[in-house]
Amino acid sequence: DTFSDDQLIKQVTDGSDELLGAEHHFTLFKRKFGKSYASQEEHDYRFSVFKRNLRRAARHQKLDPTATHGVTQFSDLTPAEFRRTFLGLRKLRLPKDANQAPILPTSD
Amino acid sequence: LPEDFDWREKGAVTPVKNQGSCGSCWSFSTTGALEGANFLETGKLVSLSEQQLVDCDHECDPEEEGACDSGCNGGLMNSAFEYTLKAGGLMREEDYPYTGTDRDTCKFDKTKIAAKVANFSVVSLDEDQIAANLVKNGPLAVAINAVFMQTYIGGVSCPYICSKRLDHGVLLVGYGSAGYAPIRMKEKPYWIIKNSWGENWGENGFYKICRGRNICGVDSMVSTVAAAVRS
Repeated sequence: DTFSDDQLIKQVTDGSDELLGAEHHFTLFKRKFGKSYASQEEHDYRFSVFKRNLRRAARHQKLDPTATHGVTQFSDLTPAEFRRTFLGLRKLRLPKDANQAPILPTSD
Repeated sequence: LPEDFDWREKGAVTPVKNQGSCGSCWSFSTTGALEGANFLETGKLVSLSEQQLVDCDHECDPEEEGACDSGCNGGLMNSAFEYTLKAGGLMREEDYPYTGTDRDTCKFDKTKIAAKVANFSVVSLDEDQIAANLVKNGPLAVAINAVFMQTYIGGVSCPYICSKRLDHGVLLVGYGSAGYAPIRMKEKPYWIIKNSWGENWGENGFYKICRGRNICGVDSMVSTVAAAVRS
């Protein structure tokens, strides 16, 4: 009862643990999703984006603990690239003249 | 309302599709809803053409200049239902296959229409009404904020904070009453959402998001469609 988690688990890294083995994760990511880059510069840039996304996934995990967040096929894309390429809802509101569905009974 | 409900188990949902590098999520949400409605009407599940919408649907919002369905550059499900109603219907996927690219030419063939829209409407921002419409009318076209979806792998997504700025079109296919939530020590009800990023994304292409608080705006823009019987 006197032991806290801190005493039971000894910290052996510098704290940026979500980046631990980032290079290895990036290699696995490229293999899994068949990613290849045209030049070394592009590769290095994508690796930097990938590392940012590892940190982002860790933030998402803290904000959304009931789901699992991590490396996905979009992990080498910036949020702006992701929005531009894979999201496409053009308007944020419905037309004013849209038909309203009738209210349905929901009790019983 | 049943406690749990899933249109996948009833055969109303086609396999997960992949929009590729193209902002055509709105077209997949539209076809998914009409595929379900057509299944309810005919008893047959037919995969419908997103490419027809990408190539041929340029329906605009009369109230907002320049707000038109625009292929890989985006669109809106309600406008796509309007287009489908006006055009006469959608062709089969196999007759007008998806390429994931914008093309100048529309290859719509009226003689090959596989599903028609009878009418469509928006559902009120009330989770019981959304569930009732889902059960009664089939899968629903919904919009969502997809910021957490970029890193989502599985489980019930229930972020403490999530923008309600809608940027992605998906398909609501069911709901569950009890997704296990160990951190919060209680069972959480959730929506089951079909996405269009392939089966390798999320839970075999599906996303679970918790019900109850309009999380990520999932309750804000919900549309239901009814299919017409083909003559």
